Amino acid sequence: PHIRTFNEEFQTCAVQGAWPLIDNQYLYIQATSTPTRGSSYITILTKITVILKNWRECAELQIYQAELDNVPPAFVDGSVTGGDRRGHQSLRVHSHDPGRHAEIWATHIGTMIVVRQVGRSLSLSVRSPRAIVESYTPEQDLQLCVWGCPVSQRMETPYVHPSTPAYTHCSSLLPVQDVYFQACLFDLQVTGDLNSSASAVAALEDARAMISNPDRVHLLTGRA
Amino acid sequence: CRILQCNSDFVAATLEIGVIGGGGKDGANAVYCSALRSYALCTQRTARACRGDLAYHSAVQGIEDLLIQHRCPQTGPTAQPRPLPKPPLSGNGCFYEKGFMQKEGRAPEYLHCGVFGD
Repeated sequence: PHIRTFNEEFQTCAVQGAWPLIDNQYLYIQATSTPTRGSSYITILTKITVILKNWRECAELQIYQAELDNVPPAFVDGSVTGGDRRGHQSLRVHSHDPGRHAEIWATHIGTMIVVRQVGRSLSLSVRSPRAIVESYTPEQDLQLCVWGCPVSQRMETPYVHPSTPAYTHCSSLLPVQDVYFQACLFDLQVTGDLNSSASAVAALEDARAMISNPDRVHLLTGRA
Repeated sequence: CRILQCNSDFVAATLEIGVIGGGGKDGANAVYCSALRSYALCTQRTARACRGDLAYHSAVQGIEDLLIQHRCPQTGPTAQPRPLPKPPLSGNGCFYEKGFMQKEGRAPEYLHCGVFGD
């Protein structure tokens, strides 16, 4: 997967298997990457698990799980709300497109999580207050959203000549040559499928919706 | 790998008790041993992530040497663990943003993470 971290770093990561994206006192999110299309090193996200931890009077533990071709509009116990304490529900799941999109709100930690299926892969976007993101102990030391991808697992984005169809296609969808544009080029080069650009476009839309300062949406790093 | 956190926790603990090097008195030595055992526990917790880290292996060896040098028992009390990060909520508020604004007079700083690709 491509990762835009909480620290505004951007990496393309070759990790396989289940990896924690976020692991703090309130929230645990894990994503499973699986090799695809006959390649041993190109992976897609096939499963995302969100555990909203029990928190005092505000929320009881609740679990959300999405798999490829099954992004449910509810928690694993079938409910669409949770944390029903003191007459207030802190947790809520909502969907614009059941089966392919879910929005999870946790008001007691001011956090919004969006899970999507775009093409043949899942994606995740999270908006969370700094104090919540930083509420981890030294033992919670594996979090791709916080520390980024392990150095040994990072992949170089390939140079793509402007005259190629991939470049033209990504430019038409993503006019700003930022990290989302780079991700689009990468995915098109790897898959050879123009439809794979939808993932970067959706990730940019989520970033626009979640980042209040428009100047910070288009992250420019490395080749971008 | 969070070995630097273990190192700084140990340095902070020894500075607090003023016994860098262990001191000579029995009481000071007992406190120093307690700090060393906490240091050892901290390294154990981060062992998986620090598998290939030279600073980690150096710390583990150093702790073993110091435990022997100061004749510290393998088991015994450990220093108080580092306090957990302050909970963001206070009073009866289950609305983080509302509670934060009441307390700080401004909206919280939000961070964004995106994981995607096809």
